[in-house]
Amino acid sequence: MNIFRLAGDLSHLAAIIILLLKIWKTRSCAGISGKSQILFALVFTTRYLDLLTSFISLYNTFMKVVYIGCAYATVYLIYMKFKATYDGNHDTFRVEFLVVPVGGLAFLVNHDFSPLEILWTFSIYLESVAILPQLFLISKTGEAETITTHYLFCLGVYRALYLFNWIWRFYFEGFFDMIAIVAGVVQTILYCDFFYLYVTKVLKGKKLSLPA
Amino acid sequence: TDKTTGHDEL
Repeated sequence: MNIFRLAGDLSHLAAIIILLLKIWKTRSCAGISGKSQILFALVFTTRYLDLLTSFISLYNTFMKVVYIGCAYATVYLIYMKFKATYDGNHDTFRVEFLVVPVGGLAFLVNHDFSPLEILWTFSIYLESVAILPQLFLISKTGEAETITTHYLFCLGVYRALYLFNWIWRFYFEGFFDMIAIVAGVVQTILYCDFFYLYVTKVLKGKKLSLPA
Repeated sequence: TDKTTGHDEL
């Protein structure tokens, strides 16, 4: 555990909680992609199956349980409790175009051809692109609520901090996980355009809106 | 590294 890793995990946690609170407080999931949230629930489910097979630390177990629990709570709020406010007409990204290729790639490029390891690999690849339906929704509506942009910012910062964590671990522990690193770089790059808008607009007090 | 012992990152 190093400072980048801890800060990354906390940023990830902050993102998840910001989203849950936003939906709960406003009683609305307008502007939120339910599809991205289903993908994240799938990511956590397939990645944390090792909860059943190996114990790493209390911290590790606690965070995994919280991430999974929050992911399903978010999906529940979007598709059940506040279904009436769900922006289904704009949330039209075809997720099969992500899940199918990512599933194929997980079978082809993995550390070990075993069920748990393939599912872990699948989750890593899927996480790197799971935000695309959300970004697609924003590009369709042309705007995002400020609180939604805070959520996205925390989520992007989390993966960027993990990149620093991997640099740290490479130098000080000789740890090197090519699959996680490549997927993490891809994931971080997907947020770059958003980071730019966040810094130039949201941080200056303006609403994030895209030019028509 | 032993890949069967699980991944320590989240």
